Amino acid sequence: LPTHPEKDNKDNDEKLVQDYLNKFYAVEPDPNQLGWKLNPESTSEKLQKMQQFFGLKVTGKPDSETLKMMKKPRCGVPDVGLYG
Amino acid sequence: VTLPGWKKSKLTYRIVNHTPDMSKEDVDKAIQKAFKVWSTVTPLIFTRIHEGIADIMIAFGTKAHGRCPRYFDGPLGVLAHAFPPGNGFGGDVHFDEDEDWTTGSAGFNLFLVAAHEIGHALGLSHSNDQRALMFPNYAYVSPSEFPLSPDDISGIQSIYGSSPNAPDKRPATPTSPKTCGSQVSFNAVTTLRREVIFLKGRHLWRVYPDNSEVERELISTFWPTLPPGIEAVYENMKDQILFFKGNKFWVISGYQVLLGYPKNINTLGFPKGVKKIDAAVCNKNTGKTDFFTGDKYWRFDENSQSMEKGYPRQIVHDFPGISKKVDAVFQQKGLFYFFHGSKQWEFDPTAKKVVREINSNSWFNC
Repeated sequence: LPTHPEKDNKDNDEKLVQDYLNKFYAVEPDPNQLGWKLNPESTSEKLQKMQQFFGLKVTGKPDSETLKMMKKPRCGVPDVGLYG
Repeated sequence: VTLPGWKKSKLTYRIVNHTPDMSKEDVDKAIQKAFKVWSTVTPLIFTRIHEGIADIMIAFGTKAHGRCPRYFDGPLGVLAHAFPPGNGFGGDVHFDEDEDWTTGSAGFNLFLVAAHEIGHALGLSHSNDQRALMFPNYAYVSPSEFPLSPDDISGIQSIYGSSPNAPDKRPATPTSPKTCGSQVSFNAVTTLRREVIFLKGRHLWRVYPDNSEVERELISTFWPTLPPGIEAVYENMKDQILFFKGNKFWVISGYQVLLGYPKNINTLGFPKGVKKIDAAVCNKNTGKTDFFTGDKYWRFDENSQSMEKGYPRQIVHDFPGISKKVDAVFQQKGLFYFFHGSKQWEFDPTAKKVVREINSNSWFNC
């Protein structure tokens, strides 16, 4: 089947962004939260948090600078919330 | 920070297993040195035990490792993780065995990553200060430099207070090589308009030859995206400076790193076999840049932006008297200054001879 490298790349980047944000910017469930959180933070909000942390342009979109930062080797401890 | 941290100042650690990437002694030394970074600036005392449960259990593992709730992801990506002070997993440090652990700048330096993770095991979270050891991304700095930034030190001391040792034993700010010692050497030197910039590790010194003033700064203060440990640098004919590290280079105009950099040095015309540049200097009189690597040099024409034919040539053939590896080189008032270790040689490119040998730090008016 004809491959679509640019589409594969795009899918990979989307997966990279999701994995990264889930690992390092998933706000811990608030222990005092009684019911389900109605509107868990959106990807764009988490992205903005990550861009703010790294001093990148806060766009809420996975631009090239943001993707480049996400691909750097790093510590596995989250950047926000308690890391316990 | 994660308060209250450990409620005692004497903590034990145990190295449960070792990575096959390094000798056991090197692993033990790296871990011990990593603990010493934190005991230097706090009242904490760390003792190694070889059996039983220690406060801080250190282990290497891959993917899903033991009962750890967090998994590793294979080579690169996540290098290691740790847990805040507490029982069970609290304080434990895990390294991803799928990484290449080393004692130097190749792969990932175990000492640096361990010092970062132990920061977590003591209660520190991540810092968004790129100079901080607790910054999430890996950045190699020369192990001879004290790796803690003021941000790291104030963070850890907000949990445990400062070290009871005499204040002169605690580097309030990261120490940097003294420029007036007898064995001073530099990684790279360049002019920048009327200044001369000396680089070593994470620091740079700005020297104004006309009025003998010297300023020391962190490289990241000017150019946060540049890595520490720059190996070569030169100022071209277009008021730009080019920084080299490994097989990459950055072009900077003023404070801005030009978009699209770093690029690979083979885009300048170097063959694949050239892995790094030792030193570089643009001769403002000819518009040609000489790149020094090992005992050879290449000549690059800044106007045509291409490597000249007939290179590389032996350095000592065209620069008689420059017989050692070139750490750094720059041009000042028509003369070249070649640096190797604690010495520099003033070279007249017209007469093609060494004029005099001086100390590397002669520009600092020590």
